[in-house]
Amino acid sequence: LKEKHKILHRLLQNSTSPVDL
Amino acid sequence: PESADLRALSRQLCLSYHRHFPLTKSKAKAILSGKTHGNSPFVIHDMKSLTAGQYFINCRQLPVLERQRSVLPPEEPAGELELSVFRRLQFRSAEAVQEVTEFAKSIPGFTELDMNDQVILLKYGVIEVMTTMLAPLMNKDGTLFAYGQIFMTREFLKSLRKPFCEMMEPKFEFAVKFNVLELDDSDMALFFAVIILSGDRPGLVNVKPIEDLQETVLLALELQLKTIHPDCPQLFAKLLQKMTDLRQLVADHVRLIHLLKKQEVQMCLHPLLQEIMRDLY
Repeated sequence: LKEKHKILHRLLQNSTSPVDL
Repeated sequence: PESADLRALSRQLCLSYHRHFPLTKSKAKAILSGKTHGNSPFVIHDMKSLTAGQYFINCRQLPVLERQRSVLPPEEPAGELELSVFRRLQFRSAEAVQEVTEFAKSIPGFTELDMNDQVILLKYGVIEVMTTMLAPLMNKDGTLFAYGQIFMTREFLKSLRKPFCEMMEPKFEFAVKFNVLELDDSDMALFFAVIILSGDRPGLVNVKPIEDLQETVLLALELQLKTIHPDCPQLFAKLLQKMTDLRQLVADHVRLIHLLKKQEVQMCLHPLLQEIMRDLY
């Protein structure tokens, strides 16, 4: 699941730095 | 939980709603009812105004003066323009996914859930929340876009070529019925949390803590609706029924996006939206 949802996973783990979309 | 705790939870989620979502229900209501002191949205009602207005679709909070003296971008053929608008709206949707994720993380107990379950709750809940979030931006005649800077008419959206014309009409039908409930910002915040904390999503590993969290939010929502809307005792039940409508609406939306991917050679779906929609329904 983690492999298939890398961005979503990153959004969930990373609360402060903006995620490069 | 004590009613004081439930009220504290409502306040906390309402604060989070205001912190994470740029266009709240109260702000949208002010714009749609013309109470924004001359700062009215740019209206898109035909291809010409779309060409002029598409520039703003992906711009966050563009100053009014800049909007007024903007130079029109070069015209694109109608088909191209529809795809280009769709691409810009996709970017806004991806931003909205981020906003919903941050809101979810602010729900007490959410980040302590199993990480696999957090991913599943968001995957299944995020489009339902975004669809509900869209409702207050709509009235029977059109919808706000781009942080309230644009108002696109319903008739214009219906006039777009297939399948683009089919994308928004079901959302209008849902919105018109949903808006009759007249929820306020704090009701919306609790409702979003209830949607996110659905323990029946496929693939969840540890359902019990999710159901426990949802139960507390449901109690807070029920208490709040009884307090704020005492004249509508059926509101809580009516709102819960909307969750069934939302699932169908999202399933139809995802089917349409998959169809678009097949039919439109030039269409490129945003990677975050691809992740969410893959194997969703």
